[in-house]
Amino acid sequence: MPCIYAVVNQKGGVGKTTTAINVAANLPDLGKSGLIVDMDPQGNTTSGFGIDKSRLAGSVYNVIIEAADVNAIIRPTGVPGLDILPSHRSLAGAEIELIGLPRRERRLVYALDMLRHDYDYVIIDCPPSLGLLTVNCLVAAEYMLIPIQCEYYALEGLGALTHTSQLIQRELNPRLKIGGIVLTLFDPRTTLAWQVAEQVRSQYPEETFRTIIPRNVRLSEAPSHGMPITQYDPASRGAVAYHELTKELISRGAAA
Amino acid sequence: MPCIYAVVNQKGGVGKTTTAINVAANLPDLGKSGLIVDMDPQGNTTSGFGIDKSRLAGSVYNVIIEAADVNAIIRPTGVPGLDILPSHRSLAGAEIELIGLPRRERRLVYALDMLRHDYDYVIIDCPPSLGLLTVNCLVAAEYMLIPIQCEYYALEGLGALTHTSQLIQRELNPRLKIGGIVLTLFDPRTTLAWQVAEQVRSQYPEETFRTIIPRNVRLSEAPSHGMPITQYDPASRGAVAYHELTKELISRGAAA
Ligand SMILES: Nc1ncnc2c1ncn2[C@@H]1O[C@H](COP(=O)(O)OP(=O)(O)OP(=O)(O)O)[C@@H](O)[C@H]1O
Ligand SMILES: Nc1ncnc2c1ncn2[C@@H]1O[C@H](COP(=O)(O)OP(=O)(O)OP(=O)(O)O)[C@@H](O)[C@H]1O
Ligand SMILES: [Mg+2]
Ligand SMILES: [Mg+2]
Repeated sequence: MPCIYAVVNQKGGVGKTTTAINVAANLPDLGKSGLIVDMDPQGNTTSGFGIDKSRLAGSVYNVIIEAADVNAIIRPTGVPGLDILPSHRSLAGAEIELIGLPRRERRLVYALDMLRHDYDYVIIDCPPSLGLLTVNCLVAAEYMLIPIQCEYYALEGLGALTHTSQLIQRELNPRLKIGGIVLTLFDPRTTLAWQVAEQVRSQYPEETFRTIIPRNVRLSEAPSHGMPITQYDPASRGAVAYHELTKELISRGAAA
Repeated sequence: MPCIYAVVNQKGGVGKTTTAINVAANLPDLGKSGLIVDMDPQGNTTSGFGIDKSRLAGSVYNVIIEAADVNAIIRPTGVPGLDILPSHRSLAGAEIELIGLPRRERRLVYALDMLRHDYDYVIIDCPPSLGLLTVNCLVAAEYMLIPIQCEYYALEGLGALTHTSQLIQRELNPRLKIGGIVLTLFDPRTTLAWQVAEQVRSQYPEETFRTIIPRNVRLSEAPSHGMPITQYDPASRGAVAYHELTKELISRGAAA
C-alpha cells in the first residue's frame, strides 16, 4: 500500500506543482519508487516533465470519468523510478461531469486501488480550488502536504483548508491527516517573509517542516526545460532544499 | 452603463487580486467612480481592503444564489468613490449550488443590471479556475483584464483561457473581448522574465499593455494593512506602475 500525499492549497501560485514535482523527483535518489498524479486541468506537472499533453493517448480524465484502467494510462517520466498519471485539458470539464456520477468523491481512490505496480509513494498535485477534483484528491490521500508561500494572503487560506479537510475526515476519509506544512518562496530580504514564517511555525509547530524552500530562479526555469530541479540544476539552492525536504518527509513517515 | 472588467486567469498567484484592487483604487484619483466585485471564495480582495468577512451582513453569495438585492449588500471601501460587493466563505459551495439553479451562468449579470448607482467602472476579481463562478464573471463582463506572471507556466494557461472565452463569446456573451493583458511580477534580474515578456508581447502585440508591473514587496505588504497601494505607499514603484496602468486602461476604453 503506497503512502499517498495530496499537495494541496486552494491559494493559487504557492508552489504546489513545484513541490509535487521536486519531492517526487527526489524519491528514487532516496531509494523510494513513486507515482505522481496531475489532477490540475492546467497540467503544469505534466508539462513540467516535458510531456506534450495534446499527444497523450489517455489521462487522469479517462480514469476518473470513464473508469479507464489506470495501469494502461500511467507512463514513465524522464526520472527512472518515477511514473506519472498525466493531466489533460479535458479535465477542466470534469468537475461538472463528476456531479452526475455515482460515488463522485471516490473516483480517484478506486482507480489508485487498482494499481498493479507497488509504488512506495503516490504524490498528487491538486488544482487551486476546493471543488470536486480536490475532494477526490483528499479522499484518496492519507497525508496532506501543504505548501504555504511566505506572504500575507497565504495565512488567510489556511483556515478554509483545515475546515474542508476536517469535513472530509469526518464524512469521507477518516485516515486523512496533515503530513506537513512547507514554507515556500521564502525571500529572506523581506520582513514579511520572516513574519509569516514565524506565524505559521507558532500556529502549527509540529506540522511545519524544518526545511524552508527559498525563492530560487532555477526552480522557475526548470519546467521550461521539461525537467525537475534534480536534473536541471542539482547543485542549486532550490535543489538542495527539495532534497532535504524529501528526506525529512520520508523520515517523518517512517517515524509515524 | 458601467464598463465591466473581469480580472481573470485560471493560473494561480499571477496577481489577479493585486491588479483588481490597485486598478480599482486608482479610478477615483482619475475622476472615475468604481465598484469592485470579489467573486473568489478566498475573499482576498475583501480582506485586502481590511474588511472582516465573518462580520458581513451579506455578500456576493446572497446575490448570486438567493437573488438578494445587490444594492443592499454593496458597501464602501476605505477609498472614497470606490464601493465593494464583498465575498464570503459560503461562496466556496456556490459552484455546486449554481448547477441546479435556472440561468446559472447569468446570475451575476442579472444582479449587476439592478445596480442603482451609476458607476463608471465595475472590476471583478475571479477565482483561479474556469468553473461556473468564473463563467458568471465572463458573462457579466465586456472586457477581460488578463494578468500574466512573467514565468514559464504563465504562457501555458493562456491557450485554455482564450479557448474558454471564445466559447463564452459564442454561446453566452457576444460583447466579451480582451480588454488587455498586463505583465505582472516582473523581475528584471532574471532572463526568464524578459523571455516571457517578449513572447507575450509578440503573440498579443495589440492587447499587451505598455505598462509592466514590477515585483515590488510594498505591493505584497499592503493587504496586511488592509489598504490598496495608493494609500499604503503611493510613492512606491508598485503604486506608480498601477497608476500608469489604470490611466492606460481608461484611455484605451475611451479610444475604443
Ligand atoms: N521556490 C521557488 N523559487 C522560485 N520560483 C518558484 C518557486 N516555487 C515556485 N516557483 C514559481 O512560482 C510560480 C508558482 O509556482 P507553482 O506553479 O508551483 O504554484 P502552484 O501552487 O502549483 O500554482 P497553481 O495554484 O496555479 O497550481 C511558478 O512560475 C513557479 O515556477
Ligand atoms: N507586483 C507584485 N510585487 C510583489 N508581490 C506581488 C505582486 N503582485 C502580487 N504579489 C503578491 O503575490 C501573491 C499572489 O498575488 P495575488 O494574490 O494577487 O494573485 P492571484 O492571481 O489573485 O492569486 P489567486 O490565484 O490565489 O487568486 C500575493 O501574496 C501578492 O501579495
Ligand atoms: Mg499548480
Ligand atoms: Mg486572487
